Amino acid sequence: TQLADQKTLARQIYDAYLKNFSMNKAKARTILTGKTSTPPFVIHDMETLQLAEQTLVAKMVGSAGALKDREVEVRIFHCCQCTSVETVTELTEFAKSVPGFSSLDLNDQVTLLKYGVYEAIFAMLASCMNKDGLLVAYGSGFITREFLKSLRRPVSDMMEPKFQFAMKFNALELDDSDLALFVAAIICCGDRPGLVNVTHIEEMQENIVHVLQLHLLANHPDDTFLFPKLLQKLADLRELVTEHAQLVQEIKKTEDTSLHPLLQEIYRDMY
Amino acid sequence: KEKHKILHQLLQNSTSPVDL
Repeated sequence: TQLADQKTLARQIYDAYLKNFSMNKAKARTILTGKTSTPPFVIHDMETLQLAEQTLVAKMVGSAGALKDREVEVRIFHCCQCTSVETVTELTEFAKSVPGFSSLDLNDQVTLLKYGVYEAIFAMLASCMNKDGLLVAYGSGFITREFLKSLRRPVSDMMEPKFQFAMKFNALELDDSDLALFVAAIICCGDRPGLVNVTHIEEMQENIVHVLQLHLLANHPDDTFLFPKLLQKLADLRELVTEHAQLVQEIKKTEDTSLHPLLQEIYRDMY
Repeated sequence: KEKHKILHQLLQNSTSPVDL
């Protein structure tokens, strides 16, 4: 019975993942390995960026709006924010589908999301990355790592640490069923600051982490150390988010640009 | 609660933050 319950939980979380995220690793890999009929539009300089802005992300950048005359760094930062806001929305719906999450104290649900969403975003972003660049605009565009690096500081410093993390993370060769449980484990984390009902969340976390361990053993029988390696990634992601939060504050100041209210809520008093 | 108004709203219904 216990084994059946664990398999059910793994399945429920995987189904919630497939249902709620518009992009997943299987889709991203199909595009990145050139197996789609139309390859993504490659953004590698100012000219290709402008073309992409007019077509792929016209709605996002508000082509007729206030950002049209702003510098490239500000426009790219704005696009990153839009993508983050969408993924936070998807993550919220995903979290609600994780058994037990919705019956937690509402303030604890908020705390879990506040601290978990960026770790989850960077873990899932790796699926859209290879060593040369990153899929954007639902896979219709591909922005090169070199172009992002060529931008003016501090915006140029924003993505490079995520690429470095992604290259190591992608070497673990997780699939979407593994990632679904990993993302659930990131969100249901008992040691976030300010949680009220820690015991309840720790029980949920233990359950999910145990299911993750069993799932990895079955899904990757040749990689016996995959589970401890993934636990280490949880710590790496926390560090990545701390650095990112500091960088965003710096960008906000130096570029004189605003943050989306949802992201403001998440970053405020975070670490 | 006021500090995380949008997160509360997202958790309680499916309002898109873009529309808020």
